[in-house]
Amino acid sequence: MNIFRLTGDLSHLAAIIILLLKIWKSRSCAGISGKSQILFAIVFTARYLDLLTSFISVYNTSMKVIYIGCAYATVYLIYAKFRATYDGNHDSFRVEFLVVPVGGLAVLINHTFSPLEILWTFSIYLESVAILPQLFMISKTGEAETITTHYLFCLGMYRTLYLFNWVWRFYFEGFFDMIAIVAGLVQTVLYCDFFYLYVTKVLKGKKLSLPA
Amino acid sequence: ETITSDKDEL
Repeated sequence: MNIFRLTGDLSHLAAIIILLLKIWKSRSCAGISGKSQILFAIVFTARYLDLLTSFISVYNTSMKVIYIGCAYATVYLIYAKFRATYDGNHDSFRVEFLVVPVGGLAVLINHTFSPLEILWTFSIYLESVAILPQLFMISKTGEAETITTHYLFCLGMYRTLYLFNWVWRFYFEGFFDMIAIVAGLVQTVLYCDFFYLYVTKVLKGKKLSLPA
Repeated sequence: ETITSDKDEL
């Protein structure tokens, strides 16, 4: 555990809680892509099946359980409790175009050809692109609530911080995981455009709106 | 290099 890994995890946790609170407090999931949230629930489920097979630490187990629990709670709020506020018409990204190729890639390129490893790899690949329905929705509506941009910023920062964690681990532990690194790079690159808008607009007190 | 994934990272 190093400082980048820890701040990355906390940033991830902050993102998840910001989103839950936003929906809960406003009693609305307007502007939030339910499809991205379903993809994140699938990501956590596929990756954390090792909860049943191996124990690492109390920190590890608690974070995994919190991530999974919050992911399903978010999906429940969007598709059940506050379904009336869900903007399905603008959430029109075709997720099969992500899930099918990513599933194929996980079967072809993995560390070990075993069910748990393939599911882990699938979750890493899927996570790297799971935000696309949300970004697509924002580009379609041309705007995002400020609280939604804080959520996206924390979520993007999490994998960016993990990249620093992997550089650290390579130098000090000789550890590197090519699958995680490449997927993490892809994931971070997808946020670059958003990071630019966040810094130049949201941090200066303006609402995030895209030119028509 | 690893041959299986790191279960510690989240």
